[in-house]
Amino acid sequence: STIVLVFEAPHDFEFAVSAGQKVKVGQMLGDL
Amino acid sequence: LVEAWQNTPTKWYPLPVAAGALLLIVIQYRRKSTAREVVVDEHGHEVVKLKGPWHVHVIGALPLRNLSRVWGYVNSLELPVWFRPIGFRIYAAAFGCNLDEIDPPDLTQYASLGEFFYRKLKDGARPIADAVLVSPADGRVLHFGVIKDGRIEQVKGSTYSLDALLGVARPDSPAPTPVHFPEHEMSEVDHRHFAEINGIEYSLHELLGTPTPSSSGTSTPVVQSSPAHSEDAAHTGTAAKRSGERIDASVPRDQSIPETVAQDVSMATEVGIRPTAVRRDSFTSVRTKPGNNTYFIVIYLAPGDYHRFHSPAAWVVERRRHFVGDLFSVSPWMAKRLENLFVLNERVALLGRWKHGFFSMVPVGATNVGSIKINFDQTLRTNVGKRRDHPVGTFTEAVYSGASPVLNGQPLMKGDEMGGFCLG
Repeated sequence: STIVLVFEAPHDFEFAVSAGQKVKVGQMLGDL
Repeated sequence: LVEAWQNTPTKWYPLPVAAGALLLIVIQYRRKSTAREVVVDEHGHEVVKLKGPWHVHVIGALPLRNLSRVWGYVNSLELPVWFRPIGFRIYAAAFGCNLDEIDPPDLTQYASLGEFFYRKLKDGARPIADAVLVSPADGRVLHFGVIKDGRIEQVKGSTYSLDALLGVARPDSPAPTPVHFPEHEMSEVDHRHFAEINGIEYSLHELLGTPTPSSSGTSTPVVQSSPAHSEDAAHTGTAAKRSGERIDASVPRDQSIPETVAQDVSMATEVGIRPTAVRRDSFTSVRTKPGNNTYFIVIYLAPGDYHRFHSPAAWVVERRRHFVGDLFSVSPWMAKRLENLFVLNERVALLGRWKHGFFSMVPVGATNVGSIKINFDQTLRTNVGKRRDHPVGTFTEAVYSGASPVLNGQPLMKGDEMGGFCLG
């Protein structure tokens, strides 16, 4: 199963993860 | 033949440079024209077809939905109590589950593998980070980035359409005609009729639960139906199986609306959304505001992962679109080989908004986990019905406007449990 998030955010939004990284519920994915 | 094969000398000579260049141009042109070729149906929705190497077509010919249901049935069978701890420990060791964080910790209390798969976690097992966007699930980040020209990159060099993923009509196509019931018809929110409480504006008509006057002849009707109708439509698929048809699957509107307003206004403050931004029919296209980008991120849940999902941000879910589709595996192996994988598979697109604009979350099913549950939507039934009755690209839509009169949707705080994936 997979979850796709699609969202609008300001230009200065940055992802805080890398491709292939394991994540857990509540872990930061990105921030402004 | 053997003699010719062994004794014929190989003579290499260069092709003319112009011929080589011409060949490259032709290859590039064909690649580009294939990538840009988009077929749309009469509603303006992109028609997506199975594309990939031969083994993908072989997998596509299998009865994946039936296999998924059989898999779900087998895994719902009750296991003998003595076997449960042994069986679940073997499963946990094979797939890397952490048994220390499950709730309840007593393995004999999980009657079947299906129950164990949909296990809960202990309170506090997943702290929520102080960031605007957090992970909705345990899993692995497959891909992320900025959406350009309405295309989401699946893997390097392969993209799929955002419009097809969310069921949005292409801008150059006529909008679908919504099917509605005149006796329940409501008009689009009139932006001129708003009041303000504690610095937050809200619609007077939403507050009072009265029909709104039409605004300058551009209103779009919104369907509101009784819960019984919603259930029928969702279960049988006869009343709302074509794209553009809508039902209201949210909690019936409370008659004592003023009592709920304070809660809604409080929630609006926490979510950070000004209710004046509400437009009832805002998802005929996704437009990015100036100064913003549209981003995407894909998270893959492996079989051993915790399979419930939580809200990744503070947002309001205004509607869901259930796309009946195939149930291919969504493993990274398949994602590399099957184009449009996430558009072909059965999925539930939850559409709404957060303080920065548009927000959506799309749980995509797979062969082993075809069932998707949404906690605040009891009418949703996935992995039922026949695939041939639901052409790719069509969906059943439900609106959650009754869940919160002020916010016009189901408000969710960061980390709230939203639902999950079940076996089969």
